[in-house]
Amino acid sequence: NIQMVTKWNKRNLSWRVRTFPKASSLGHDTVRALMYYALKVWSDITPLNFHEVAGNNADIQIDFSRADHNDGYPFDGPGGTVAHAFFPGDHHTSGDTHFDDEEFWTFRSSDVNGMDLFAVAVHEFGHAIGLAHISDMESIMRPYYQGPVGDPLKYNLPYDDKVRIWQLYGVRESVSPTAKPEVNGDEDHPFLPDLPENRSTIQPRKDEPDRCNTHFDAVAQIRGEAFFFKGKYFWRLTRNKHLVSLQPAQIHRFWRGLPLNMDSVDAIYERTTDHKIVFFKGDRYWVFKDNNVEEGYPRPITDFGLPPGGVDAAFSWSHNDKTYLFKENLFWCFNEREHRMDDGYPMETTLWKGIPTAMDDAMAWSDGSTYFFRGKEYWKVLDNKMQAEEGYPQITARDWLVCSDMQSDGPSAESSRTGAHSRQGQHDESRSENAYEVCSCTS
Amino acid sequence: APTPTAEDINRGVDWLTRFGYLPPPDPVTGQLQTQEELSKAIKAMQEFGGLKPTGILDEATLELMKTPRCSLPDLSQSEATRRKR
Repeated sequence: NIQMVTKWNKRNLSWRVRTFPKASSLGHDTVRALMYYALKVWSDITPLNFHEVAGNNADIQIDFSRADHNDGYPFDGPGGTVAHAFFPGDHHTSGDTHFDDEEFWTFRSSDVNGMDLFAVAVHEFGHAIGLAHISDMESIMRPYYQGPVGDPLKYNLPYDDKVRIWQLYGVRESVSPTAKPEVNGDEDHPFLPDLPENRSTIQPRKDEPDRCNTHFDAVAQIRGEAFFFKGKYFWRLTRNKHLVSLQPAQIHRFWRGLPLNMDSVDAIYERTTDHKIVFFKGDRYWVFKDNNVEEGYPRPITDFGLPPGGVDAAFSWSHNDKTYLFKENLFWCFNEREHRMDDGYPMETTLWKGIPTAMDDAMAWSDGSTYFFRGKEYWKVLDNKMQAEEGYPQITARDWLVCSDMQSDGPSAESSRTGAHSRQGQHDESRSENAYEVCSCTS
Repeated sequence: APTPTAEDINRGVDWLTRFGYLPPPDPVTGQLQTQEELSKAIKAMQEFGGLKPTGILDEATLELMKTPRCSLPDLSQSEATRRKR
């Protein structure tokens, strides 16, 4: 373990953003708001209080700097080292936090080249109040950038990180170790815009599906995150089911090597044996190492011992490291280690009690359950059972994709189309009765 | 596995020194870092980063070294020195 470092003796700490990123699309107010919420992650659970000040003698002076900026930790342009902060102490730089101004700082962006400012700020402020790097893969204090951590308004520190900061400062009065800190609305929190401020560059694309009113072509857990694929786009959820961005990302920009004219995928799964990712489309499949397709693909799905005709759903079951492939009312079990189909397959899908036939896809999730998706609904199967849980199906968009106002027991997923709308800031001209544009905004 | 190039090794040594896995070469004695120290430092970095501790600059290790990260070292100098000892 890494040794503990110094801590602040005082409880009220001042902060100030002294310089802002020069080439970022994030405005000053958004940067200040993100810093506010990143500090609040720590103050919510400890007796520390942070307040923004003007002037040059804030305890935590925040700067966006380039290359060598005279503190012994030169930045190196995009990538590489992205930020650092100084531990608590009496030195005038103690607590100061620097971000590399040459990074592409983003907020609620699915851009894979972006660096989520909120995620990095939470990490650096962990240093500024005394935490060192740790090797725990789940920790926010892991030294390597692990991508966005989701919505700043909903972000919840991993429990081990809470314990480590509680060892330094104790628990904030209003919080018991197990209670979830509440954000109460009547404090004047700074406003966080739903979409990046320069809307002109991120207008919804014409062929962009509405995540709250669609069924999905494929759903998969990949490297612990959930991916929902629809047409040429996909949404991504972090390990704790936070939507990385309301905006879908384009498949081809992330998964390199798929044919550019491919307009959708059928099924996807991550192989447990080597963590490569398999995409199915029609009678062909592609294998990806990380997000680059491997040489020699696509290949025919007959490699699996499957008949021509394509695949509806595929998932890798962690209970036996085998891959289950579904097509209409039949399913197969493929032994990845021996690279062959298990004997006795195909079998009838009805063996999976309560699960629909001709599903859209299936996903094994980190809670040990398997989820089956069809239309706008999903079914849950616990552990190694083969029976849907009571109370399912439920509405996919509401439970996974930050949509609201859905009635799970509506007559049928399709007909409940009118009952759902995307919750945050999305234009939806199709619903304007009196020819006015309709925009719903709930935050 | 492909053997790391000399450039990889240089960059790796620089990276390991920068982030606290290798103490900087001793300017007084001019002592260079030994292969054994380097292998230990790589192993420490691999364990810290969640990789298989092979002690060699394999592909996964070089890849992790390219991952964007915080500038602060992962181990304090005394820790690295203690590892060296």
